[in-house]
Amino acid sequence: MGRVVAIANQKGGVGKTTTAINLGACLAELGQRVLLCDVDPQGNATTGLGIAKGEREESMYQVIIEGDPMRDAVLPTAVEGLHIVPSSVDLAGAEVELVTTEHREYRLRTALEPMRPRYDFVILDCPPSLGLMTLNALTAADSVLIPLQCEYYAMEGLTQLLRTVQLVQGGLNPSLKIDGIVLTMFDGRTNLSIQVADEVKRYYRDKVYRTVVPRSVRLSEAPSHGRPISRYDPRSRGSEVYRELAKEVLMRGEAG
Amino acid sequence: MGRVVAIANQKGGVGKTTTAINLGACLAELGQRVLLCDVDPQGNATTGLGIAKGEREESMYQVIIEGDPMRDAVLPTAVEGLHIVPSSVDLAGAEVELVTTEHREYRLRTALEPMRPRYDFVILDCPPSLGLMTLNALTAADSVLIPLQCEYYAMEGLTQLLRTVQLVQGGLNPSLKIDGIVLTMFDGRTNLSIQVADEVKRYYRDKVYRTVVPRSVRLSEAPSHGRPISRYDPRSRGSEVYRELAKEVLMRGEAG
Ligand SMILES: Nc1ncnc2c1ncn2[C@@H]1O[C@H](COP(=O)(O)OP(=O)(O)OP(=O)(O)O)[C@@H](O)[C@H]1O
Ligand SMILES: Nc1ncnc2c1ncn2[C@@H]1O[C@H](COP(=O)(O)OP(=O)(O)OP(=O)(O)O)[C@@H](O)[C@H]1O
Ligand SMILES: [Mg+2]
Ligand SMILES: [Mg+2]
Repeated sequence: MGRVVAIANQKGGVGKTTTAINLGACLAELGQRVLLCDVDPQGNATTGLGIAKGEREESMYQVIIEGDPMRDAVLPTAVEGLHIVPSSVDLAGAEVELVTTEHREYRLRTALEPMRPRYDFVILDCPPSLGLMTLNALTAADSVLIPLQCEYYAMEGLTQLLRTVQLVQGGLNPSLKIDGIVLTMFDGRTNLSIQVADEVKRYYRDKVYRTVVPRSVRLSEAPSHGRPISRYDPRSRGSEVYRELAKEVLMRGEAG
Repeated sequence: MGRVVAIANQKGGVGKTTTAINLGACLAELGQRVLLCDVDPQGNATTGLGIAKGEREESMYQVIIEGDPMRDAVLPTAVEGLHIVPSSVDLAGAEVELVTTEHREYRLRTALEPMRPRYDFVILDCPPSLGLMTLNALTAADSVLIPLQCEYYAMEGLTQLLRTVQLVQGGLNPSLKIDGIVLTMFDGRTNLSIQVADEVKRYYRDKVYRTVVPRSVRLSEAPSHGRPISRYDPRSRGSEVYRELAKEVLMRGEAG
């Protein structure tokens, strides 16, 4: 049965989508069968893998709002073993459309049930908010992986995120675990990055992944080519690091 | 009567809060009376100006949800002439709490009415979404200023944002104008930044501010000291640039 991992952080621009795409691609290259669910109405994970939004009839909107089977929305990507459920713009209306629906936080979890046996990993890319889409992802997930940009505001938002995770553990999804915190956009030349990284490691100790993702322009160029970093520039530091992260995620998973 | 300007972009981490704080501070230093409204539940504009969240009874939550007068929530900041209405965490529940309320998109506009004569500028810092808080800001605003990070995903989201602005112009706020696009985190050493900036200037022409904000670590250090850049490091490039931007905002405003 596949592991469902939510990539969440309400702070904007911290590397959620970059981590979802590149961790997904590297896990697939290590032989895992991976499904990436784009739960963000912005649809960056969809276009970052070269898939045009809105081209196909079925997307995450039909799955979550209309209750269509997820297997009808799954698409292959340029990476062998990595599939995606694309997002669409109308997903932005989900919060309002589902407000009177019973169990609206369980829509994604229910839709994922029949897919789990087909994949080793299901990765959920969340929008920058703690609204209904992120709650659906936290309710559907076995664990949550938190990308944390090495900047002041990003650190500030961590307490609010962990409090929301605790609320979900206390009701919607009691078995939700915290996989850990991945430090992103680390720039060793700035005191700010070093200070934030040190503080997070001191405070959260073994909850912090050993793999630290450096700031690297190749990582931000890859999406414009619709490719993960391992296809856009396999010898880059970004590519190496996400391969290391994939191995660490596998290793930590075995340790349970 | 003060100009109400919304700083909006649903893409996360593009420099909305950094622009709201530093443009606000520079306008105040040029003698304008400025009110900064933190409409984001994350509350980064609040802490970025050195104000502890939740310390005071009255915040944006009481104003928007409970209908308390905004003047009861206004606080001075360390910058002469710059006041703030702080945010709080419970603002995150606004979308759900107001769903059955009539005219829920007008709450901020109504609350701002009595404040407008007291200020030359009211700046609204928006969350990274196109939900109810951003809609309230676009409905209350005379114009919208769009910070645009010089990266691929940020450019992608622009069409969706402009479409939302058009929808608001067609109903909730027919007189809403687009002030323009401010390019942020520009790094002249990378092709990506140069390509994005060129493309945006070519396509949006005089809608793009001449002032371009460079990537500068001093800008990301300032919030940890609770100060705008003009107080944290007055001689830095970031400080100069936001002073230029303030002058350009004033100049473009006179031109109407
Ligand atoms: N390690 C990195 N080095 C350099 N740039 C990066 C890195 N990781 C991500 N980026 C770039 O930074 C920007 C923000 O990253 P990304 O979009 O993945 O964050 P996000 O958390 O998914 O954003 P949102 O909150 O809008 O969903 C993107 O333009 C991306 O290409
Ligand atoms: N010109 C700049 N150079 C370097 N760092 C910057 C610059 N502008 C903003 N930053 C930093 O980048 C991060 C994102 O900026 P900021 O928080 O202002 O964006 P935002 O759009 O308000 O984010 P959110 O979508 O979460 O509200 C912050 O850590 C900030 O300090
Ligand atoms: Mg994203
Ligand atoms: Mg912000």
